[in-house]
Amino acid sequence: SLSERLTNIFDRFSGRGKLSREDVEAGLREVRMALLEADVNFKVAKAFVESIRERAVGSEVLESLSPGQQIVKIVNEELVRLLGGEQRRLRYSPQPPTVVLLLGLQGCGKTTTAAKLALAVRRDGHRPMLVAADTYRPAAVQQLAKLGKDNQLPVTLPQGGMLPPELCAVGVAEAKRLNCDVVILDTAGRLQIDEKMLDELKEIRKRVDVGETLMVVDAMTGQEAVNVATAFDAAVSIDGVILTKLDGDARGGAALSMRQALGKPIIYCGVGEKPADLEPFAPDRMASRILG
Amino acid sequence: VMLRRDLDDEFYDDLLEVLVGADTGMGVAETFVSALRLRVKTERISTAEQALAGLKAEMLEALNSRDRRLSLDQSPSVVVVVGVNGSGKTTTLGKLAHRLKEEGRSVVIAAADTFRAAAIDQMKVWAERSGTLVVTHQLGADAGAVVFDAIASAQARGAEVVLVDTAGRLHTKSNLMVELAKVRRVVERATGAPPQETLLVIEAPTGMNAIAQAHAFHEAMPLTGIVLTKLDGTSRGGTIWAIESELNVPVKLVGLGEGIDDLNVFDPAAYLDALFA
Ligand SMILES: Nc1nc2c(ncn2[C@@H]2O[C@H](COP(=O)(O)OP(=O)(O)OP(=O)(O)O)[C@@H](O)[C@H]2O)c(=O)[nH]1
Ligand SMILES: Nc1nc2c(ncn2[C@@H]2O[C@H](COP(=O)(O)OP(=O)(O)OP(=O)(O)O)[C@@H](O)[C@H]2O)c(=O)[nH]1
Ligand SMILES: [Mg+2]
Ligand SMILES: [Mg+2]
Repeated sequence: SLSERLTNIFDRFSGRGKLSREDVEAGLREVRMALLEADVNFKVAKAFVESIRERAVGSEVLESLSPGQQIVKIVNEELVRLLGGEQRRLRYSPQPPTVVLLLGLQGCGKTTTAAKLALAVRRDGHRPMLVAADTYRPAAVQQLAKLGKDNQLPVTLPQGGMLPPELCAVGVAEAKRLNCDVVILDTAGRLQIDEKMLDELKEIRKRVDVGETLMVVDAMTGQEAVNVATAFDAAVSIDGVILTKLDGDARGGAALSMRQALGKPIIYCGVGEKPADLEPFAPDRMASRILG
Repeated sequence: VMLRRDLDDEFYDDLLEVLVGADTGMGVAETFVSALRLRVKTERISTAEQALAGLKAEMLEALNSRDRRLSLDQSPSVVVVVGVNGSGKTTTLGKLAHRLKEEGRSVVIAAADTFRAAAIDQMKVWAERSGTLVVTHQLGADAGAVVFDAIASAQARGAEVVLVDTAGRLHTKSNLMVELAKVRRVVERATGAPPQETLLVIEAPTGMNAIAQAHAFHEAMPLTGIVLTKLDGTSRGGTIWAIESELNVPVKLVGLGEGIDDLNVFDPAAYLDALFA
């Protein structure tokens, strides 16, 4: 762990009395290593260390009896501050229905999360409608239909050769007809460099009044998290992030990278494959997870 | 990205950033960069172009030293795909069935993900697209039973290859990992040998956790190869350096898209070109 590694480093220096700035540099290098091991983006990790440097070379560390622990404390506090900030749940629109657009790379958990989100809003006293707007992936529609059926959730299915933007509009109309006040749009996984698929997202937002555009991200995502997030954000302006598969042991540094790149909050965490496995994001728990 | 510049400290720092940015991890990146620094000194390399060419040549030699062929000479050969959720197993199997059929082989698919919603439907679509027989049971059935039936089916019709799809599972879930050993035993009982190929499917966008995944899956069910998917994205899957050296399990196939033809044999030169693009 970071705290053990820092203790080892500073124990070597402790014989000489007070720590010097150079000694702290060695500690800061360990912090950077720990962040990179946790999949925090290279540039984000560098900037993070810069941001804590002044405090790290201050008296609170240099004159501490356990400087290693003090640095860990500073890192943890700064991580919590960066990850937390604007903490919120789903934003319901003043004029129903609230339309939630889920997007992200292939396989990150959008379809599963759509069902989880529907159950979460129902627990909040709302009436969700799911829209199976992935017309590409084999059996994607069946997947959402099954999740809907198993959990008594209405699902709008594609009709005829309907393309996703039109299908989303139909889903919203259907929701209004059935008095559902939250519409969750499940879309196909796509690469952030696929212009045609980015255009599809833009088209959906033209056809439908989207309240929340949420990017679904796999917690084990590595260095490209920043590029992926900024490209999607440039195309359709992301309102928030849902981090999935946090029931694994990925350190989740992508969370920090995303937060820095987008300036938008992580709203929910997927913590399993079942529809109930969705939790609100907890910055303090995420911070200690990233630190390892 | 790295050319036409001086061989100064900034060059080596930028090289570190390229490698780490490709998810090699700092350890692997520093090993390559310090080896390059030494080489530049001892061979008196004077330009960034030459240094980079030298590094690429060294990396290519390391990658080329491994046998990356699929072994499919049993009767039938059983190929099992395993990996964490969403990495691309089912899609990869569909592409592989197509590829093997094009090579003139007869294939049977075992739709042994009996857990996830519409997983069987998804495998059936790929089976249809590749013109392959697929053996299915119902949702919730025993995965081992599907595998057993698929092998029996293959043996009955003299099919050469059985491709087994499994449910995604996080390597931290020990009860799910234990299930893999069961699949292996079923294959052993049905054919007299363990699966000829056990392929771990990891996706390029995954960071350092891919290394932990590889270790855990290898322990649960000895791997014979890796499939690296989603290389058509911007992630470079640099974790394969650590995985190959730590486990001695080679990357055999790469996924380059969502279409049936988007599966290639791993090409080290192409991989390195993309890494340093
Ligand atoms: N363990 C775990 N598995 C998850 C979680 N969220 C999703 N999954 C699994 O991840 C896999 C992919 O989930 P999907 O919902 O199909 O992902 P997707 O983003 O809709 O995939 P595409 O539509 O192909 O882009 C499935 O096996 C899910 O059960 C999670 O929080 N934890
Ligand atoms: N761009 C791209 N997408 C891919 C590739 N391989 C798979 N995918 C996509 O990734 C998503 C997940 O693929 P699946 O085959 O369902 O993954 P899986 O491992 O079987 O998922 P689970 O069974 O739920 O664990 C789908 O949207 C696929 O189309 C690839 O090489 N490139
Ligand atoms: Mg989906
Ligand atoms: Mg699958």
